[in-house]
Amino acid sequence: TLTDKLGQVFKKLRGHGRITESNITEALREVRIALLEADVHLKVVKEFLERVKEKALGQEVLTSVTPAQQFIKIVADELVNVLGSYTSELDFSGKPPAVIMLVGLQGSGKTTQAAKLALFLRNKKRKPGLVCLDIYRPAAYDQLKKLSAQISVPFFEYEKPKDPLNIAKESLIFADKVGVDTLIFDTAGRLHIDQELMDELKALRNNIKINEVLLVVDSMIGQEALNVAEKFNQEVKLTGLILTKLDGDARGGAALSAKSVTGVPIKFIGVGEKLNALEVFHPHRMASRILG
Amino acid sequence: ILGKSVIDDVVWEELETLLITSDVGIETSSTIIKNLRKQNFKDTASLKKGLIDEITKLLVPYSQTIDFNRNKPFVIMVVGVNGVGKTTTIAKLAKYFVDKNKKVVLGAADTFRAAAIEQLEIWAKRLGVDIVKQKENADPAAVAYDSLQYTKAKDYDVLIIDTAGRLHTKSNLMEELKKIKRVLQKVSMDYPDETLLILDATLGQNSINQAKVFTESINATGIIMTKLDGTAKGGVLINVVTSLRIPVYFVGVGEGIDDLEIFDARSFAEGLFE
Ligand SMILES: Nc1nc2c(ncn2[C@@H]2O[C@H](COP(=O)(O)OP(=O)(O)OP(=O)(O)O)[C@@H](O)[C@H]2O)c(=O)[nH]1
Ligand SMILES: Nc1nc2c(ncn2[C@@H]2O[C@H](COP(=O)(O)OP(=O)(O)OP(=O)(O)O)[C@@H](O)[C@H]2O)c(=O)[nH]1
Ligand SMILES: [Mg+2]
Ligand SMILES: [Mg+2]
Repeated sequence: TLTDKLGQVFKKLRGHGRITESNITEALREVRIALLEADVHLKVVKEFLERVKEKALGQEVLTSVTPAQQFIKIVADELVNVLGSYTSELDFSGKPPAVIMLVGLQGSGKTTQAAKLALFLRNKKRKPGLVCLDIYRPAAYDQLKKLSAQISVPFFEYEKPKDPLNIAKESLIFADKVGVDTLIFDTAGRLHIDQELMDELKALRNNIKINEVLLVVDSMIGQEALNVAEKFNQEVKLTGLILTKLDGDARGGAALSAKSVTGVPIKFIGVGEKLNALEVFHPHRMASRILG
Repeated sequence: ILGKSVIDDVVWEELETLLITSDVGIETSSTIIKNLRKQNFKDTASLKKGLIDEITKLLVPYSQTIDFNRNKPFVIMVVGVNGVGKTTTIAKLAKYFVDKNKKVVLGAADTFRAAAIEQLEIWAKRLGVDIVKQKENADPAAVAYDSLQYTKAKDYDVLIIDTAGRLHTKSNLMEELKKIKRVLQKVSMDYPDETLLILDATLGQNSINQAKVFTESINATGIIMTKLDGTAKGGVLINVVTSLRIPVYFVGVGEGIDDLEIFDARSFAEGLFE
């Protein structure tokens, strides 16, 4: 583990008074390796190491902990600092229905997370409704409809799918009619470089009052997490992130890349395929997971 | 990287950046760079060609085509973690075989995920191929067995079995896949002729864990890497293929039925520079 490796590096530090530029270089190199193995983007790793170095230099080597423990604490604290507070605060302000839109790459877990969010909100005594804006993927509508039925949440039914903007507008009427106070929009998976589909999201954002736009990111994603998060944020202005499939063994460095480039909070994590597998994001847990 | 013509430390660093940000991984990148340093390139243009040659050389032994005529029916089982593109790739594979005048059957053995059967049914209908399915939550091994019996009874050529996505860390789900294999082996020890592991090009180093576990548990015999139409380069494939020695048959380059290409080592290597 990183702690063991740093233990080796800092064996030589015993008896020295301070953490200095020279004795920290090797330690930083070990952290660099750990973060890159965790899929944190190289650019984000470089910036992160600079900040850790600044924080660590000149610190007194404490006698109550080993230098490795002290250094790891600096690294972990800085990670937690970047990853942000635990909050699953969602904005429900304005005239109902509040609208939460899920966006992201193909297969990241949007449809499943949409249903999980609906269950989460129902348990918080809100009245959620689910809307399928994915008119492309075979059986996308059936998938969300089945999930809605599993959790007894109203699902906006329509016959011939027109375009997502049309469906979205009609779902607002549906919400009023059936007493839904929070609509969750499931959108089609799309590439951040598909301008036509990014414009489709822009049109939704510009024509419907949307309270939350959450980017759903597969925690196993690699270096591209940075570019994907940045592009989605530029095109559609995100309000939060959901990191999925954390029940696996991916280190999830994408959390650091996506959070640092967008500045928006990680609001939830997906930890399984069942609809109750949605948790509030805990930065400390994520930090130790990333460090390995 | 090739703005300047002289190879200096800045160029080596840019090369490392290129490899790491392409998900090649830190260890594999450093091995590739070590090998390139030994070769004394005279300028950056030949260094670039050297890198493409190096990666091509690593991957070419594993760039193979499926020998689907070696058995009848030829049985393919498709596996992988959640959301990587198994079901869509099966549709593309079916088209590949249909275009070669093969009679194809699809086995809807993902009996777990909401509307998984409906999703495959739509593809079957679009392709004009038969699909064998049971109710949602039926035993996947039973569906696999049924689809094999159906394919044999009809004397069709290729059976492609879809399975539910599953994380390799879930041992009970890996057991489920082993059971599907055992049930097929009851009919013939040849079966399945291919166990295709689907890897998603956008994923990072976790693909190595996926490939290791899927190979160890159920012996993946080939790889298809999807979503190479995005910006991800799929660099982790180099480590996966060379350490596990599994062939790569195809790459997925889009969401449509024709978006399947035969894997080409050199194009993949050149893709790192796009
Ligand atoms: N293990 C695990 N699987 C998940 C999680 N969230 C979603 N999945 C699975 O990931 C796969 C893809 O989920 P979907 O919800 O269909 O993904 P999507 O983003 O809507 O996909 P597209 O609409 O095609 O872009 C399914 O097999 C889900 O069951 C999670 O937190 N953990
Ligand atoms: N851009 C792109 N999208 C793809 C590709 N292959 C599959 N997809 C998309 O990825 C998403 C998931 O595809 P599926 O075929 O449902 O994936 P799966 O592995 O069967 O998912 P589960 O059964 O839920 O585990 C869909 O939106 C597909 O259209 C590809 O090569 N390129
Ligand atoms: Mg979906
Ligand atoms: Mg599937």
